[in-house]
Amino acid sequence: MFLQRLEIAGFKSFAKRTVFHWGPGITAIVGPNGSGKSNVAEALRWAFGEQSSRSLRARRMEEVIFAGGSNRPPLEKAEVLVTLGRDGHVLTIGRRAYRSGEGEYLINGRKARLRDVQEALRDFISVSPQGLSYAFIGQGMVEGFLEMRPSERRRLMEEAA
Amino acid sequence: MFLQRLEIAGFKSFAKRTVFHWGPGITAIVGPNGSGKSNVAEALRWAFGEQSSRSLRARRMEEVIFAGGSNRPPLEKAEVLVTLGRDGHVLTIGRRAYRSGEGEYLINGRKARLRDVQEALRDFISVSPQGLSYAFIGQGMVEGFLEMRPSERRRLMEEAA
Amino acid sequence: ARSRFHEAFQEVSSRFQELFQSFFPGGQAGLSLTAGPEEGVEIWARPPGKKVRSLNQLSGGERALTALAVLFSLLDVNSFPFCVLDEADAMLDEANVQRFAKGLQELSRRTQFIVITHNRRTIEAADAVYGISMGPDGVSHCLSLSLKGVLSS
Amino acid sequence: ARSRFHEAFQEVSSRFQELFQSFFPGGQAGLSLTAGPEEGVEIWARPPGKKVRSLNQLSGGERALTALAVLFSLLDVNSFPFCVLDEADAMLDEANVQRFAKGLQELSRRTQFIVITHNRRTIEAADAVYGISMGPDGVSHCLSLSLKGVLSS
Ligand SMILES: Nc1ncnc2c1ncn2[C@@H]1O[C@H](COP(=O)(O)OP(=O)(O)OP(=O)(O)O)[C@@H](O)[C@H]1O
Ligand SMILES: Nc1ncnc2c1ncn2[C@@H]1O[C@H](COP(=O)(O)OP(=O)(O)OP(=O)(O)O)[C@@H](O)[C@H]1O
Ligand SMILES: [Mg+2]
Ligand SMILES: [Mg+2]
Repeated sequence: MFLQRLEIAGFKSFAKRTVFHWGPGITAIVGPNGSGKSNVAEALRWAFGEQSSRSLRARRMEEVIFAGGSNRPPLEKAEVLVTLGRDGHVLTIGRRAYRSGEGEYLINGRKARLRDVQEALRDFISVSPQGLSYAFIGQGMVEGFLEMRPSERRRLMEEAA
Repeated sequence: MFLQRLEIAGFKSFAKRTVFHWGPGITAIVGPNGSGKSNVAEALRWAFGEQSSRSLRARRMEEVIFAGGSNRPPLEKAEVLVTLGRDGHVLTIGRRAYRSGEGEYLINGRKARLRDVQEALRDFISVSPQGLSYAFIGQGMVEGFLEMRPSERRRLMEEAA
Repeated sequence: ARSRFHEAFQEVSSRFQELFQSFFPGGQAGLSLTAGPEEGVEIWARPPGKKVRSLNQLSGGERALTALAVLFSLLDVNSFPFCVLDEADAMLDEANVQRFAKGLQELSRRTQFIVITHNRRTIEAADAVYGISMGPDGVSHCLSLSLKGVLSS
Repeated sequence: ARSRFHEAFQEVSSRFQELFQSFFPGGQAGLSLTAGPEEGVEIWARPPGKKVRSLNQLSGGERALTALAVLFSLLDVNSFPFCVLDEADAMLDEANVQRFAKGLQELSRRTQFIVITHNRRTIEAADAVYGISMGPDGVSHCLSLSLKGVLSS
């Protein structure tokens, strides 16, 4: 099971539609401070259904939509599409957010609810959505495992299994 | 006003008496992970009267005494001496901690109380002890100014003046 | 379910011990179960030459590397398909980045890694590199880069 | 005392603006006083090409560099005699470490700096270097190093 493709349009600093192709093994993402690297990681988490805007460095979910630059107006919509592949099968998860505060999820291009997405991911990835969140180590968060209470760590190991 | 000399004996990983000579300008401290660099910064803060053991990564103040290595027994005492110079005048501040839990401060070799040390520093450095604590930016703490509440930041600016 | 957890716990604990020893040659570490009112998992770690002490006495780089050993043991035992690391190597010195990069390469046979990094040695360990840049208009772009091109700059 | 604070505040705020602009060429930043029940000091910062937004939307490196600009303005205006920085440059890319190192050098005419770092460019900016090492017995030692010796390794 692999991530194959990530498409970001209007999410944070990615005002223009941008596509990443992922291979197996290790992909490094490099670039200057403030260029948008962490925004790529957050786009992935957001597409996977992240509910905490705070963990995405936003006060409200609408803040993930491109807010404009010095010579550019803000956009009205953010969209992220993630394509996963396994044994020749392909699954595309999508998420959109609008300035109005509305949002939607997509499975293979068709509108769906968050729990449909979570169920589709669980079948495809064979890790629960809660367990999967441990696969994202955010900037400055690497010591997370050491800082948890022992009971939290236990729960994590149960969810990750 | 400059730091001239730092002597560490029995503080954390500095089991053997170790002396640093500081010049004006910039001194870089380099070395591998776990070699003891942050311990040097903490020795300075401790000598200046740091009261929070937690901010020194210790649960109790006795934990700053060399606790032994794989082939070495623990020590009974930690001692740090800082020598400051200004216009030809010299001031040496010292601090000791014992396994029994006792501790003492020294000014130019003579026992003193914490507030005598703070007063001597205030006269010599012309920054208050609370203000001076902002001159120590610990590992992982560089974003501290951004994370403070506005009222804390205001109080800081008043103390630093 | 309880014995299944204990079984998984044993696997993760021994994998963590192995990984810690590859990261800290001559060191020892492990996981232990706490009884108490709330059951929990504790981590203990002793870098080489030092006595076992609380985790908060470890240095910044030692803590990061220990946490990565815990993460890697979870990814490995539970066969996680992918993992995204955002500057997890920021606190590591040269020798430790090398060990971290080797650990990444070993795990990457089964787990796909996306690693945001400023570190040359980590980039060298990658199979592919994406460069991110931002124009004066505040818009980010990506560019697929060849490893040679990245490392010569 | 209140007007004395306001005077000092103005000095720190304009020094912060200058330093921010040297760290982020083309950017703008400042401090502002909040009224409210509790008087406070707010920071606002806009890197070049971007709109002013909350500080938490800045990147890791941008936040570190902005915080360093605040620190440097305080050290400068209040003539702090010394400052100890423990890996304050860990999140900075090459171009920003360069700007940070130049800022250090300028301030070091009046403020003595002790800088713990793994970063080559920061080491190059130093007047003196101490190397710390730990033996297999868990004991730390220091060694006064020549700059050339450090940088060639
Ligand atoms: N909604 C938004 N609209 C436009 N730009 C945004 C939005 N949210 C964040 N940004 C911009 O994205 C930039 C941060 O990007 P990011 O955190 O991904 O940087 P980075 O490449 O990870 O940098 P570093 O190496 O310092 O961690 C900020 O400068 C911020 O202004
Ligand atoms: N009381 C003590 N007795 C003996 N050793 C101690 C004591 N307290 C801490 N240490 C040791 O000091 C080491 C940490 O040193 P320090 O934090 O200064 O490292 P560092 O050089 O800053 O590393 P890094 O680059 O990773 O930040 C730890 O390995 C710890 O075991
Ligand atoms: Mg980042
Ligand atoms: Mg350190």
